[in-house]
Amino acid sequence: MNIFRFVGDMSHLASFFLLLAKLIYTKSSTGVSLKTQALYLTVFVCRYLDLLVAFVSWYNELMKIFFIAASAYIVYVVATSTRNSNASDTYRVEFLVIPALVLACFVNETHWSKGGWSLNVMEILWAFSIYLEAVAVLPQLKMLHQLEDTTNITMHYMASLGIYRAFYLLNWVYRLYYEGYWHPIAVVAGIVQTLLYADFFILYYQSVLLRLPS
Amino acid sequence: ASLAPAKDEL
Repeated sequence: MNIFRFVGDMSHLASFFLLLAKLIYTKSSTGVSLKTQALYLTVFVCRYLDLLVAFVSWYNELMKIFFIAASAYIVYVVATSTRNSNASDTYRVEFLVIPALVLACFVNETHWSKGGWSLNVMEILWAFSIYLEAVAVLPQLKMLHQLEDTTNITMHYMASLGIYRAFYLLNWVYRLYYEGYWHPIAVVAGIVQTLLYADFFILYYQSVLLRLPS
Repeated sequence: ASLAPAKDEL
């Protein structure tokens, strides 16, 4: 594992703790998009089905289990939060899920000539999870643009997700150069996803960093 | 060998 991927993973991990801290300490899920969190849960469940059949390392196994468990818990907390009407969580997620699923059926890493039926279904679900992750932040972005009183911790949560994406891009450059490791589906989707965060970072700069006490 | 190397990322 190179430093770029490790920093990316740690930033991803930090994003979970930031969101959990916001939910637990403010006792409010205001400003948190249930739709984005439900999409992330879908992403992790679809992608980490290989948890059961492909052991890579304890690091990977534990991170996968944590990502699924933490996102499930976050979805549960936000969904059952009584103090959050989430009237602004209005993104039409079917416009994200259906195209991602259709694209995954046609553009994936399946090899029907070999491997079992179930392994190829897992490849389709892997591609689906990659495409869905790329756009899963859109409901949250829409909420941030509509809400006036977004808490800083929600913004820091988004920033850590953006840092995670940026470092994964560096990781892929490194791995392509030094290892020949190259998953074009993940890389293209990762670039799209990182570009979506560029929009957020402009907002972050204006609303958080410019307001920091000197 | 498969077209793509094994997926070992998160």
